[in-house]
Amino acid sequence: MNIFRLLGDICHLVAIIVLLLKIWKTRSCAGISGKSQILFALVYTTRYVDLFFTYVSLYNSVMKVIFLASSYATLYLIYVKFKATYDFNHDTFRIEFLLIPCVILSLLITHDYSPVELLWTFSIYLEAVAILPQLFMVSKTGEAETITSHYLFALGAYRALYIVNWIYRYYTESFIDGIAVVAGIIQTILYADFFYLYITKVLKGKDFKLPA
Amino acid sequence: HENKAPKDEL
Repeated sequence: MNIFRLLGDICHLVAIIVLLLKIWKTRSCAGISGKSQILFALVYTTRYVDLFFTYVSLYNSVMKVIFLASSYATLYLIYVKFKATYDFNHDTFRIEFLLIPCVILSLLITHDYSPVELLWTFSIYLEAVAILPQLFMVSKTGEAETITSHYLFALGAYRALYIVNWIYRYYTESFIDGIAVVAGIIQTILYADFFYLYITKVLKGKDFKLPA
Repeated sequence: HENKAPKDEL
């Protein structure tokens, strides 16, 4: 564990909590893509099946359980409890266009053809693109609530911090995982536009609105 | 041959 990975995990945790609190406090999931949340639940489910097979540390197991539980809690809030507020008209991204390529890619480029490894690889590829339905929704409506933009910033910052962690681990432990690194860089690049607008607008107290 | 990376990250 190093400071970059710890900060990354904290950002990830903050993002999830911010999203849950936003929905709970406002009693509404307006502006949130349920499809992205389905993809994230799938990411955690396929990546953390190793909870049953390998033990890394108490920290590792507890975080995995939190990510799994919170992702299903988020889905419950969106699709059951506050379903009436779900903005399905704007959540029109076709997730099969992400799922199918991720399945194919994980069969083509993987470290090992064991079921757990294939699920892990799939989860890494899917995580890289899971935010696209949410970004598509923001681009469709042209705006995001300030709290939603905080959520997106924390979620994007998490993988950016992981990249720094991988650079650090490469030099200190000679550790490198090509699949995670390439997917993580792509994932972070997808947030680049958003980061720019977040820093130039939201942090200066303005609303998150896309340029016309 | 690449060693399978340890899965200690989240």
